[in-house]
Amino acid sequence: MLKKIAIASQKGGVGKTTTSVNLAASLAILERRILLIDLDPQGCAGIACGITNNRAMRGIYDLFVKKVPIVELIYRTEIPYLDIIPANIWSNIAEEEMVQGSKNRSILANSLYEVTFVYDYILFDCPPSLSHITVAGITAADSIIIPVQSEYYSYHAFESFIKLIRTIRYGLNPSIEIEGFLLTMYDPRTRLSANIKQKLRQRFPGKVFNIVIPRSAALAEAPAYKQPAILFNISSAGAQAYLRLAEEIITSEEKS
Amino acid sequence: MLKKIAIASQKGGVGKTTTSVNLAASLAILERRILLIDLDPQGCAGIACGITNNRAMRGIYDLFVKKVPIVELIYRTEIPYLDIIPANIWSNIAEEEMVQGSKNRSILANSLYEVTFVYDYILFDCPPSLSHITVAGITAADSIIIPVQSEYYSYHAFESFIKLIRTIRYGLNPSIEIEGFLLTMYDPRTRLSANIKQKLRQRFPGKVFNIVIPRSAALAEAPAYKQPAILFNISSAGAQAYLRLAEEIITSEEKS
Ligand SMILES: Nc1ncnc2c1ncn2[C@@H]1O[C@H](COP(=O)(O)OP(=O)(O)OP(=O)(O)O)[C@@H](O)[C@H]1O
Ligand SMILES: Nc1ncnc2c1ncn2[C@@H]1O[C@H](COP(=O)(O)OP(=O)(O)OP(=O)(O)O)[C@@H](O)[C@H]1O
Ligand SMILES: [Mg+2]
Ligand SMILES: [Mg+2]
Repeated sequence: MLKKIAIASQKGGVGKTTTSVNLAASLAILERRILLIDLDPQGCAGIACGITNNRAMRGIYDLFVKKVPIVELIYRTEIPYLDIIPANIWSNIAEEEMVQGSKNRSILANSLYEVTFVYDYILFDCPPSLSHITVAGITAADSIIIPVQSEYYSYHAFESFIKLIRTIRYGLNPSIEIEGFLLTMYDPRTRLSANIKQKLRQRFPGKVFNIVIPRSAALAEAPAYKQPAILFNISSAGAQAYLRLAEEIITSEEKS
Repeated sequence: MLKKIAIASQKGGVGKTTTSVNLAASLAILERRILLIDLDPQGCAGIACGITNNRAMRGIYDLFVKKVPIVELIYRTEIPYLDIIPANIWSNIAEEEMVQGSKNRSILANSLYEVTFVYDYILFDCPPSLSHITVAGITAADSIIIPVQSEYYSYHAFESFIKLIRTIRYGLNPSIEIEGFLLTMYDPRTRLSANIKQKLRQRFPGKVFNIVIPRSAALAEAPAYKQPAILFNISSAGAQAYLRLAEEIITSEEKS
């Protein structure tokens, strides 16, 4: 049964791409068939999976702007069971065209029927904004993982994002759920991290993942080697945390 | 002589708001008259200057959407010489209206004539995107500070941003310059930080600030106390680095 998860937050730099890439790789290591779709014009998810940024490549731009069928945009990665559609959005003009193309909010949702039986999970890495591209991602998803950096700004940037999810639930995608809030870059030595964790659990009871992603050098260094942390250094605290997150998602998904 | 500086980067979480707030506060401590304009819908710059997020407040939305004169949107902060225009963009609909309003790319640039003799520096905190709002900020500015987190993704996310600056220089704002690249969250103990610093200096010779902003707990904690780091803990490495950055900008600006 295919499950589609958007990894999204309006706040920048909270670990959306790191979560998308490492969760996708962990699910693939656990032999689920995974498609990672990079909706962020910066295209970091592709880089981290070893897909070099080559102008000639196809990608999500071709779906939104040129209406190319999604099966023609899929690339294999060096990890078995992990495929990716890169974000080939190379300029602000291309991004503007992408935004225009995503005004048809269900363009992504409708294109995924072709791959319903090919994958077990599809993950969307979203850009840091409330733009139409993010809305297209949330509209296509079954649930959302919201990474929260264990810092003050990230905790306070929720209001309009939660409101946007409610608006989408009313209209475009009535079945969208919050899969959970994921604490990232957690440093148990600081008061700030502990504060944010406590506040988040009080504000969204039952919706905060038990698993916390620690601040881990391997997660920051792995992209330089164009690999997810699980290939770069599987015994690192960061890689282990994402592996456990993948197991938690599989258990709750395949149990129900 | 008024100088307008945009603090911008497409990459999220690289320290745009932290730089805007702490540079503005440092320049004000050095008795320059400062206006900080928050163009980011998340509104973090206002929070960090002690302006509580109160729905009734006016802000940059009123300029872009309701064409209210800019002098009516200015608030004093607890720091003498530091005024702010908050981002009162409370929903994705308001953000959409802001984007529509900023299609008139020079709306911000044209509105600043009224305050030319009131301030010495105007700083714009930009959102993490190439949207029209960021374009309006860069169009209104004399120069841009580009914060670069000392990590892999941040270093690689430049291509389309530099291209956008060139496009603006051709058309909307022929005099726009890069003030400099500012390394943030620098940790001298890691190979990654040293690598990024070296690569950046090779790629943009003469354009990288000598001053490097270290990773500093005070910079991450100060927003929780609704203060810039210079008030929260002036002797911290983070506050001291922004004070030196302010001195460097004043020296190069008032020397020429
Ligand atoms: N748990 C972690 N430990 C250490 N570094 C991390 C961790 N998670 C993310 N990082 C680093 O922090 C930076 C920001 O993470 P990332 O780019 O994944 O965030 P993002 O939310 O996708 O950013 P954007 O808003 O630009 O899309 C990156 O350089 C990444 O390598
Ligand atoms: N030098 C530093 N040392 C420690 N923490 C820092 C430093 N600079 C910024 N931070 C913290 O890192 C996080 C990201 O910084 P900030 O919000 O300023 O980035 P931004 O580029 O404005 O993000 P966005 O793209 O969402 O606008 C914040 O929680 C901030 O407190
Ligand atoms: Mg990202
Ligand atoms: Mg910011």
